[in-house]
Amino acid sequence: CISTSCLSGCHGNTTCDLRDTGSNCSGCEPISLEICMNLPYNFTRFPNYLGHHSQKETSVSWESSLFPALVQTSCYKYLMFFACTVLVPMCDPLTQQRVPPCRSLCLSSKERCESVLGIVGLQWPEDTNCTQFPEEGQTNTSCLLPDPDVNECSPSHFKCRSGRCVLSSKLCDGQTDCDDDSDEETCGCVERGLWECPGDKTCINHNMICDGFPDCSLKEDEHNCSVCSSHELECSNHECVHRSLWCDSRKHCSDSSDEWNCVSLSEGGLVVVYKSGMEYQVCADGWSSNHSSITCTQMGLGSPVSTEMVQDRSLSAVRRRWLHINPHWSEHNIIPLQGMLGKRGQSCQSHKTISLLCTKDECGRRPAARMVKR
Amino acid sequence: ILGGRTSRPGRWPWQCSLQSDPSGHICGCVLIGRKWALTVAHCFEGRESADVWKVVLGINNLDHPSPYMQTRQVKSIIVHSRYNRAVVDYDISVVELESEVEVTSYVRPICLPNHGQLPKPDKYCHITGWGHVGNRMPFKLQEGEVRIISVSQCQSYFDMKTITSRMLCAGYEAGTIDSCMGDSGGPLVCEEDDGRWSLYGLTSWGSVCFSKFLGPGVYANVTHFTEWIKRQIYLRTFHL
Repeated sequence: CISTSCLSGCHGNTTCDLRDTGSNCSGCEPISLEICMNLPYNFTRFPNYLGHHSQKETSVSWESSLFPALVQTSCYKYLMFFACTVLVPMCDPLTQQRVPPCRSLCLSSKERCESVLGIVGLQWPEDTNCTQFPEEGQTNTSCLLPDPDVNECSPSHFKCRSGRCVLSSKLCDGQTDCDDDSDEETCGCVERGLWECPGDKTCINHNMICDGFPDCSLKEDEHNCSVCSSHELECSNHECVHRSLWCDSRKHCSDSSDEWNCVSLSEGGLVVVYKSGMEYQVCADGWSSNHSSITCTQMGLGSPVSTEMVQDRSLSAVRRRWLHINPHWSEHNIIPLQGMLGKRGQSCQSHKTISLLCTKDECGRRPAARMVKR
Repeated sequence: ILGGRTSRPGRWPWQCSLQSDPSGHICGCVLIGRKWALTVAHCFEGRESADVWKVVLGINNLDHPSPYMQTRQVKSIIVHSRYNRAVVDYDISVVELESEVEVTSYVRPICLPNHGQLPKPDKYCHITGWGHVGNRMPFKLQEGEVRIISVSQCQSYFDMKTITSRMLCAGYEAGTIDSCMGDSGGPLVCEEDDGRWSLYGLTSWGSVCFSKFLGPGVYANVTHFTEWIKRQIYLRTFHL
């Protein structure tokens, strides 16, 4: 509606809610508010009876937390139904108009539950004044009353065997909330439709298995997710990539995990490169300060403090595999260290390797906030 | 920030304002490197393109450009691939700036905590932002001191939600000092024993801050994402 009143397409009613436009005045929209997804009607229209203008606004409102919590007290059998007729009013598909709850439903809810709120120092929501709703049976005004078999609990509740509703976050939380303790009975992962981590017995959603993100503390959910051949290595997302492509400074796994953790520092600070699935030491011949800087940067360790070319006296040095600096590397092309190395297997003339010390870039200081003597 | 106070220029040199025309300030953000900032993923809902964003640093009064102010266009936005908007889980993004900032006394990166390093419950830390103060949106950066709250205690405030290991809670039972709309993406920082400050949380969600329901604020748990953050920076730096 361009002006304050609707065009004739809006059935001439004098005010539109914020979202109506001259071109689209259909008011009904599917219900998406989780706590009201099991109603006998599926369409709603805004603004609702609390003055909210959208389901998103309603979903973060105080009332959308208050009513489900109040339902747990079993103060009134049809409280959840009433709450939803107020939060997401029914929209009649024919008239595109809201259908209010009947006044008697509002009065019954308020009479039974207002005192419970009083106990915890809360008030009945002001905007749900029952006089705004029509009496049932009045001519040419329809209003809503619950069917006897209407759901007393919302989809955000767990229904105890006794019929009581408790919030689903209380299911299997280690405390009995149902009067018959049924919320703590079948608490295995399987009963809750979840997958149980063999190690720590935590429950995770099935869609988290083999998705590249370890969720179990022992990462069992990411084990046995693919079968790579002997000359392939497994990506984090379980694709298989030929080992010769591993840590070659180009992405081959779609999640680029073949280029993760290619460079590390051993205990003694020696630079170790993991290439084609094997560990290499870097021959010091041809190493420059640029190489040190790039190496610290790619490990997220900030900047180089010191670089030493050391004789590798470890026993395994004899069998050590060497990688050599590629002399044709130019400083202008930004590639990670594993891309600057080549000529595997050749011996290292100097028999020296690189020991590197990196340090975090300056962070977390605030010189402008220093104390100034007065 | 509810219940906070106006901060002085230079007190939080890592704080930045994530802006998009014509609205101006949309969310907070945090400088973690010369070309890198962090914010939360939900700030980009409906505005996923990097072109519409810029980052403003070294500023205290949004309405009053300062001589220390630096502005950078956003080059790329990396939203966590597991960000879940329904339950606001994995609510974190890495923001790459078009060019490096100049590190000054008023523009400085914050330290990231080591992987698994969590602040102790009941430790006092600070939140900052230009978000709602309860009855208006302030021009000047606000700061507030909040207490870290254990996950189990925090869960008791939020019956309808699940507090995951990707979340961190801080504030007070009465909600007296809390973050609010417009603070999202801003820092929750704690001072370390060596006097440096580390980033432990990014303002993410909570109850409707100026409603009757009170309780703590919920922050993206930066410690959980330290490796992920470093990896995103590595992959973008080397065009992988």
